[in-house]
Amino acid sequence: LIELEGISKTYKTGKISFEALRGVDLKIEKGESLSIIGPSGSGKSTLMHIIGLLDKPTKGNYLLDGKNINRHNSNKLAVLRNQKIGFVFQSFHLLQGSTAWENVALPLAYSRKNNKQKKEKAMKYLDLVGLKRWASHKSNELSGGQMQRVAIARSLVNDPEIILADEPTGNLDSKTGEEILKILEEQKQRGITVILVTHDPEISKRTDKTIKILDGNIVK
Amino acid sequence: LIELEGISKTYKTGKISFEALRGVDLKIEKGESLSIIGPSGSGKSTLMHIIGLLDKPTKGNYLLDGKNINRHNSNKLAVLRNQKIGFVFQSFHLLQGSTAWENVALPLAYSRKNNKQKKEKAMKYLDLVGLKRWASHKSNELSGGQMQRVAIARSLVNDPEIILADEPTGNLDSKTGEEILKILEEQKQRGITVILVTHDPEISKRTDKTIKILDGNIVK
Ligand SMILES: Nc1ncnc2c1ncn2[C@@H]1O[C@H](COP(=O)(O)OP(=O)(O)OP(=O)(O)O)[C@@H](O)[C@H]1O
Ligand SMILES: Nc1ncnc2c1ncn2[C@@H]1O[C@H](COP(=O)(O)OP(=O)(O)OP(=O)(O)O)[C@@H](O)[C@H]1O
Ligand SMILES: [Mg+2]
Ligand SMILES: [Mg+2]
Repeated sequence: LIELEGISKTYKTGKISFEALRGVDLKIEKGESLSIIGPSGSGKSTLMHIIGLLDKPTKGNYLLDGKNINRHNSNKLAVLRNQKIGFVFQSFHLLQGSTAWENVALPLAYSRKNNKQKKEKAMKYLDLVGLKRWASHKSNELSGGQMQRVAIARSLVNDPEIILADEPTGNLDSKTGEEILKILEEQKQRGITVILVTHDPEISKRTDKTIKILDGNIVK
Repeated sequence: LIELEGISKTYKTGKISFEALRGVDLKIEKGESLSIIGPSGSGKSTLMHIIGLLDKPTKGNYLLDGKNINRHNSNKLAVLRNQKIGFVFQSFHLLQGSTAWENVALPLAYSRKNNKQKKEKAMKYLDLVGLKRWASHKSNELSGGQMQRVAIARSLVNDPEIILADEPTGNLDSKTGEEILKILEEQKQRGITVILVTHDPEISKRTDKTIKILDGNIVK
């Protein structure tokens, strides 16, 4: 499903070039679950953004379903992202002025559902993450872990084939974190490919595979 | 040093009132370290904001150094906050357009240091958290864990008497997280009062005391 060949990403800070990823090779099968672990600053979020079509590599090839994404224009990429991929950001990226349910419903913007159906579907996923009663809270009226769970619900609402979750339990107590992991495991049971960044070795034990990143390289 | 008596906090969402804190009593001695644990949404960050003078309680009394903070006007509170308290926010709150060192230097705005001295002091604390080489990166050119460490450095730079850290290792791998905990333990050795919110029971074992919050109440 996902094939990365020689993926490199260089950032420029002023005149200085920084190689965040240095020739990453990776194959991920459909329906597989993968953990990405590694120290702070090693390149995990950068890798997730490239897999999630949010960023282009500086070098290398990314084949999604056998097609090289370098050949897609940005409209095609946006459509692919909206239809195939659910992304939970490390810093959530909720819309500030919007309520919890409006945030969850956002990926449904291009679907053929009417507003009533969108709200119903958003409510279903808010309920799944334990936040039904907080549906009308604005983003800034939520606790840190509640924002994280809204971001998780949003990543599921459009029935993606691939879920990318960047440290999805970082702001959650162990009981709530466990509920989230069970939801992600359920998604995998239904054939969805789940890729997690985590700092918790207990979490990485529960996925099919784990890769470790160090200074932009996958290490054994 | 810190005395909370009957502290309550009510939020209004539309017409609905929500009691985030319900009559909290708490005494914290100078130089003590305290962990606050509890489920997502239980009121930990709300309590931290009140202790940190960022928010006023709806009911109850807060005595800081024996003085009731209800009697202070907002200028006095701002001065107290700047001088006595270092706060690490759960969502970091870094200034977007500014570099790492500028963010760390922010609390020095009212000190009598000149710009060269401010930058030197900021660099010293960035080095302490392992980010000397990232000093000129803008906030959005940092990884999640790097942002968290900039927020931690910022909380220390003005030599506060009280450090409030809301989940300071949530975005850090265990090795980097351990370095941060050692820094906080060093601060406590020097007589500084350290209050942490954490979801990690291993971390709460290392502080003098732990309190658990459930639905806005401290429970045994
Ligand atoms: N826009 C940018 N410009 C310059 N450097 C960047 C930029 N974005 C990220 N970096 C750098 O690239 C490196 C990798 O960042 P990345 O966010 O992928 O790390 P990470 O593994 O997710 O870390 P964490 O566990 O702390 O979230 C970091 O050293 C970071 O400072
Ligand atoms: N401005 C607000 N308006 C309405 N409700 C709010 C507001 N801010 C917080 N709340 C609610 O108050 C409760 C406590 O929030 P708080 O941020 O203190 O929780 P927390 O214990 O820090 O949770 P977490 O571990 O998820 O960070 C939550 O249920 C939250 O939805
Ligand atoms: Mg990251
Ligand atoms: Mg919180």
